[in-house]
Order: sequence, then C-alpha cells, then structure tokens
Amino acid sequence: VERRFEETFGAVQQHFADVAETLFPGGEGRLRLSEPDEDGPDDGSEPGVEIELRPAGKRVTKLSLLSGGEKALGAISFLFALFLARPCPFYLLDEVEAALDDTNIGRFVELLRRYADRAQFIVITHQKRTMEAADSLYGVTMGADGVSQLVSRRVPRASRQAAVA
Amino acid sequence: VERRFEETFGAVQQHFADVAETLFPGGEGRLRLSEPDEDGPDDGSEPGVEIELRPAGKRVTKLSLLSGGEKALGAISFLFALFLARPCPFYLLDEVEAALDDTNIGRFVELLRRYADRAQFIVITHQKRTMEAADSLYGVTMGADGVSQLVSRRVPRASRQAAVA
Amino acid sequence: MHLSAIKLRGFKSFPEPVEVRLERGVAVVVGPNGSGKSNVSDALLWASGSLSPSELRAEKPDDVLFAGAAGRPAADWCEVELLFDNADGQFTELEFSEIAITRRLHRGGEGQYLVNKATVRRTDLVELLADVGLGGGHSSVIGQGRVEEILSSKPEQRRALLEEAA
Amino acid sequence: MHLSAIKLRGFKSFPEPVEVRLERGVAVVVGPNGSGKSNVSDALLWASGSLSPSELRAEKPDDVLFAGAAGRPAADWCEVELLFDNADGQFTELEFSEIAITRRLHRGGEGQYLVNKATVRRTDLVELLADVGLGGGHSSVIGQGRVEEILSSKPEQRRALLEEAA
Ligand SMILES: Nc1ncnc2c1ncn2[C@@H]1O[C@H](COP(=O)(O)OP(=O)(O)OP(=O)(O)O)[C@@H](O)[C@H]1O
Ligand SMILES: Nc1ncnc2c1ncn2[C@@H]1O[C@H](COP(=O)(O)OP(=O)(O)OP(=O)(O)O)[C@@H](O)[C@H]1O
Ligand SMILES: [Mg+2]
Ligand SMILES: [Mg+2]
Repeated sequence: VERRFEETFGAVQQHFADVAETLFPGGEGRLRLSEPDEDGPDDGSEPGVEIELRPAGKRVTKLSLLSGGEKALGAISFLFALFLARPCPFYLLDEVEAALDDTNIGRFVELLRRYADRAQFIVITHQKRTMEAADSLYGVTMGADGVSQLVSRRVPRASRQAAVA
Repeated sequence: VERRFEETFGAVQQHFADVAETLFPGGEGRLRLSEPDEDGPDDGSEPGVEIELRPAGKRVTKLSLLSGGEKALGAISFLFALFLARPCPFYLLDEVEAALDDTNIGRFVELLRRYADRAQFIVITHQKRTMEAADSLYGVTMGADGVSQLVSRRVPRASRQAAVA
Repeated sequence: MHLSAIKLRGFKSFPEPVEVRLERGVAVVVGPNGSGKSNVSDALLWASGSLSPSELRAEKPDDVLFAGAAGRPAADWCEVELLFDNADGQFTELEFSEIAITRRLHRGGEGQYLVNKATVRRTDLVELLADVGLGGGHSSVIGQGRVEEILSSKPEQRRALLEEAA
Repeated sequence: MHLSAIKLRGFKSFPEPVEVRLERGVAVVVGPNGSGKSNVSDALLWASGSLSPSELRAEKPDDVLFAGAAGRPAADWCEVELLFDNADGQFTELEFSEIAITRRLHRGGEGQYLVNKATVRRTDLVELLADVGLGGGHSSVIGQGRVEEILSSKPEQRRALLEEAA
C-alpha cells in the first residue's frame, strides 16, 4: 500500500507539473510531500501533499495569497493531475471556471480538448467561451411553470481538424 | 435599542421586497423574524432574520435548494436592503456577480445605476457586462515583473440621459 | 466505460421523465441561472448512492422530490437511472454490455436501488461503482462553488485523495 | 462623505507608490486574473484597521509586505492611505474637509496609524471610521467568493448584521 501510494504520488507529481505548465504559461507548479513537522501537530506518520504554485513573473506564492482565478487554476491542475495518473471514467465539473478570465478559460478549454478522448467530461457552465470545448451541447431551460426542459445538439468540430493539421 | 432594531428591521424588510422585485422579476423575496423555537436550540430571547425567496414561476424554495445564481441574487438583495435602510458611505463589491448569467448581471447593473448617487460603489469584476455600470473604469494589470500597474479613465454616460428621458 | 444516459423523473425540477443522452466527447451543459443544470449533477450523485442530503444542497432526503409548481402537485416518488455502456468490459463481475443503475425514493419512505432492474443493497451498488472507479469520495464530481477546496484543504486531506485514487 | 483616493506603497503587489483616484459615481475595477484587483480591496480593509490576516488572505501580518519579484527585493515597510473628502461634514469630531487615514507597517514590527499625519491609537482610528458608518464588521466590503455567506449564515448572524447597522 505504501509502495502504491509512492507510485501514485510520483505519477500525480509529474502530471501536475505538466498541467500547471499549460494553465500557468511561463510559471510552474509542483507537488511535494511535507516535512515531518511542517504542518504543526502532525502524528508524524504520514506526510501530507503540499502544493506550490509560481505564476509567471512571480515568486513562489503562499497559496492563500493567490488570486481567485489563480486558486481555481491550481485546483484544476491538481484535479487533472489526479485524472491523468489514475483515470476515472467520467468527470462532472460544475462551473469550475467561474473565477477565470477569458484568457484562462481558453487554457481550460484547451485542456478539455486535449484529453477529451481519455475520459468523459461533462461540464456545466454559464460562460460562452466554455462552450467552445463542446462536442455536444445540452441546453437546460425552465419555463414559467417551474419545470426544467432539456434540448441537445451535436457540435461539428471542423476547426479541430484545422488545428491538428 | 430594541425599538431601533424594530425600526431598522422594518425598513430593511421593505427594501428587501423592493430590491428582490428587481432581481427576481415575477418572483418575490421577503424577510421575517423567526418564530421562538424555529431554529432549534434558541435561547428564545432574540428572533433571527429569516430570508424567503420565490423565484418567478416557482414556489417558495428552501434556501439551500436554490441555484448558485439565485443565492447570489438573494444575497445581493439583502445587502442592498441593508444599504437602503442604513446607508454606509461606500461599498466595495469584489466579484459578487461571478455566479450570475448575463441577464442577471444586467439587473445587477441596473441596481448599481439606480442608486449610484446615494452611495459610492466600487465594483471589482472580470465580467465585461458589469463594466456597463461604470462612471469610471480602473484597469489593473501585472507585467512579467510581478508588479501591479493601474490606469483609469472616465466613462461618458450619454446613454444615461437617453434612458432617463 | 461510458455514461450513455441519465434519466430523471420526479427529481428536483424534473417532474416529467427526461432523458439526457450523452454522446461521445465533451458534453457542455448550458442554461440560465436556476434552470436546472446543477440539479442534473445532483441526480448523478444521488443515483450513485449519496446518503448526505447536504451534498445535494438538500436538508432532508425528501427534499429531492419535485416539490410542486404552478398547477402541478408535488411528486410522490422519484427515480434516477444512470445508463453505462460497458462495451469495453470494465465492469468485470457483470457480463452485460449495458448497465442500468437505478435509485428510487418514495416520499417518507426508504430508498430503493436496482442494477439492471434487479433490486440490490446499497452496498452492492456502491461496490460495483467503486470497482469501475466511481463513487469513493466522488472525487470525479466537482460541485458548484467547490473547486477551490483542493487548495484550501489540508495537506493530509489531499494525501487522502491520492490514497483513494491509488 | 466620499472616498477620494487609495494610496498604496509596498503593499502586496504594489511596491511602488500608486494612487487610485476615485471619481464620483460608480467605479469599476477590471483586469486579468492575478493582476492585483483584490489586493486593492485588501489594502482598504487593512488601512481601516484589520487585525485578522486571514481576512486579507494572509497567514501572518508581514505577508502583506511586497515579497519581492524578478530583480526587485522585498519591501521593508508598507503604507496604505485612505483619503476621505469630508465636504458634507459627516466626520463630526474633526473640522477638516479632507481626512487622510494612514496605516504603516515595518517588517517584523508593530503597525502604526495616523490621521492627517498625526499618530493615533488604533482604537481612535476605528472609532472615527465607525462614526461615519465604516468599519464595524466591514459589512460594506464583500470579499471575493463571499457573497453567498449572507444566505448560508444563521438567522442569528443576520440579526447581528442588522443590529450593527441600526
Ligand atoms: N425538489 C424540488 N422541486 C422543485 N424545484 C426544485 C427542487 N429542488 C430545486 N428546485 C429548483 O431548481 C432550481 C435550481 O436549479 P439548479 O441549481 O439546477 O440551477 P442551475 O441551472 O444550476 O443555475 P445556476 O446557473 O444559477 O447555478 C431552484 O430554483 C429550485 O427552485
Ligand atoms: N506580499 C505580496 N508580494 C508580492 N506579490 C503578492 C503579495 N501578495 C499577493 N501577491 C500577488 O498578488 C496576486 C493576487 O492578486 P489579486 O488577488 O489582487 O488578483 P485579482 O486581480 O483579484 O485576480 P482574480 O481576478 O483572479 O481574482 C498573486 O498572484 C500574488 O502573487
Ligand atoms: Mg448551478
Ligand atoms: Mg480577485
């Protein structure tokens, strides 16, 4: 079990650095195991997982001092790192990009498209830019009758061929 | 003191209903004082302030079941109700509209414009539609040097004359 | 292993039977505030066996039953079905190519769980989902407003997430 | 009573002296993620006497000092000044038409508070701000990600907000 954790951690650590590179271009992110008494009253037996983020142009910043958008990007990096190391069949993300500006939403969309064939992503959003990630769109509406309705349509992705070419 | 609370509550209650009418058109919001043992282990001496919201077309909904956007609108209604009853000289709102869709941002902007002469509103946002509320815009940027810069400009509001006419 | 459909009836703002057919690729759910998007997410969590009403923004288990609206009475029961396409054989114990996981609740009653129409205990259902990498702390469902929790959580909690995934 | 300017130096991502001149009307602050918008909000709270680092997303008081960046050393001290235009005479004890509230901090040291360049105790400053309807629980500053707290708070907590405002 200890061995499996180390393998998992190694994989997550590598993927975290990679994904952080996409979400923080020019910056970096890394995971490390905490020192024995780093976090105060530690039972000392099991080190925790520390996250370090250095957005572009800045020094490594204490997590609490990061901006709302930077925290969201850091969390998304961790989530994708877990996924790439130990994939679940599907992921449901409900408005995880709410704090992101348009440029960062674009990077989030790029991440979804890059791994679209490795897991099933279901993304709930009210942001237009996020719709660019879609292969299928599901429109939910509620009429004056208090009942939710749903319509869906497939989104042709001709642009993807162009992007890949 | 007790008397002052009752007067304040009366005023906040009235304003809450009014503001909720703007943010939930076709719906309603109301404040009430809770019953003596409504909230469990109550010392019984001081009733708390209960919030009830009924978005358009729906029944009065338990607060927890409301959507992210509806909760934000309810909170903004309460904040404005407090302000209208007992104004503070300025309000700083940091991304309070993050959960709102474009239509609801428009209603929030309408609220800011309506009361712009009664208090000083400083609104932080990354949403384009919220910029429509501005008399002055303050652009913050950070270069590759990790240092924040600020530029500002006044926004002519010719459209306001047209809207008022 | 692909989630091919979510079927809801009587659940939150979906009184009528509604089927969300999920195609291959990235699915993006859009709509105005309060339209019912997060309710679909709640349905997915509920059908996978959630025992915590607060996880679904509810206070009591019955809160997920359609509460009624203009001219429409409250629902007496609700049901959510998750349809999995097992074409790649990832569900090893079962030899079906399609797996339907259903949860049903009658107002004031106990929940009921079914796998391919056969009644099962909740623990069987949760175990089945866990075998395929679902359930188990739901780390694959990130609820609205909850994305930053990973960063504000303690290092020990993040370790727990990794151990679960390992 | 109008907040006419916020001046920052050495505070968080503002090492150089920067002045935010606030005109009459609605001020909208925009910019990319991480550019420094919320840091301006933190400066306002800090200058009004905040004693809780977590309220400013900090862990220790010295965290608000500019930490250094490429080719630029960390700041040894920082200062934030809030300039109020008292043209309507709302600050009753003082007969100034303009009031400058300043807070200064040296790394590893105690904070310093000034009103119109005169050193005061923090309690005097807080009282002055309270008289004009500021401070006191900061209900007029809603921090990022915190708007929903009003709804998720207990009825007793909301009552407290009202009592404070009354
Ligand atoms: N048991 C129920 N019966 C009827 N309606 C319900 C029930 N539970 C929740 N609702 C309704 O569902 C709505 C919330 O839906 P949901 O949270 O899915 O919205 P959303 O599309 O995610 O919106 P947002 O973009 O604001 O997050 C509420 O307005 C509520 O009235
Ligand atoms: N003491 C400090 N010294 C230097 N830089 C700092 C300090 N404290 C915070 N920062 C930097 O300020 C940035 C955060 O700024 P801020 O929270 O104001 O961003 P924001 O414009 O509100 O972004 P968002 O739109 O994502 O909320 C962080 O990247 C952090 O590196
Ligand atoms: Mg939602
Ligand atoms: Mg911010």
